[in-house]
Amino acid sequence: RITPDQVTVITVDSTNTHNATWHEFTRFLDAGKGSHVSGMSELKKYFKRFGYLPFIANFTDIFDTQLESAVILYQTKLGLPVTGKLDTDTISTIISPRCGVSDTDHHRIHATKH
Amino acid sequence: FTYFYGKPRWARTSPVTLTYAFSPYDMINYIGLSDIKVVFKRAFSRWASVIPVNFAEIEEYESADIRIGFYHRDHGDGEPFDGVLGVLAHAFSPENGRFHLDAAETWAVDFDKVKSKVAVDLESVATHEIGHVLGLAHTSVKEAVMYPSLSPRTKKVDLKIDDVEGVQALYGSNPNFRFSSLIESENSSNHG
Repeated sequence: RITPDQVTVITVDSTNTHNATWHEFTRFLDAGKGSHVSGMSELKKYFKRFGYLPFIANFTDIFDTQLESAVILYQTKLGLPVTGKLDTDTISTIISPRCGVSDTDHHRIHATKH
Repeated sequence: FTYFYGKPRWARTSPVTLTYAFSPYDMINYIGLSDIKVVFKRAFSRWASVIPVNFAEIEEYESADIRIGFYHRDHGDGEPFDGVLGVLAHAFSPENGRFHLDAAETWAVDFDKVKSKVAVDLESVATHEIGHVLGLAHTSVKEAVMYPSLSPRTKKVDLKIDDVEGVQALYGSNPNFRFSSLIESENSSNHG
């Protein structure tokens, strides 16, 4: 269920140009270890997609130790302040359009021409 | 700068010439092919100016070293595109040569003529993906071409010291390249 506050956030950000799918990650702003936010499993899939989390069949919506490590690695790799939290800089970078090549798992899109 | 696992590079004897071609089927139609070719020629020439590698466009797509195309969603390489913004493009490491752009983006070669808020600079993305084709992975240096994200309506086409050092460690330096000119350029842009 969408609360009035969430609607406000979406309305404000509809003027910017971020990806609609990733844009929903703005609601995880300031979340830290121990948080339980509905939909956080999608953020974990994002981190898995770009090489920060290993494949897990069922990601939970809990900000667990593994996600915290992923956030720290992401912040390190992207030259952000390393806080381990989903702060403004981190969320802003996450929702920015980007290259599809993984940041860490350089095996993924490495193939040899045959 | 970083490299792909195993530090792959185009292993050819100097002088290296890599050919590139555009897909005869998978292109966009709202930018003229001649304009697209101009943009890519400039992007390739930036990398060629710093390493002893030449790039030559050819017509024969299948036989080209680097094969460029615009694709929608799942296009068969296991890395489906996701529609407007999100993932913009991807390219494969040496010596694969596949270079894919998301056809769903609003690609632009001139922001004065394209007013869309979600327009993406084709030349900036082309320059970045060529870095992958040559063997560079992503960097943590925000100003560098090989930084993974790019905001809409933003141009980032000039190679930075991080990009140049990374690619020169793979291929060596172009004899005509002067590091001092790059440093001067970065200093002037930083202070200017």
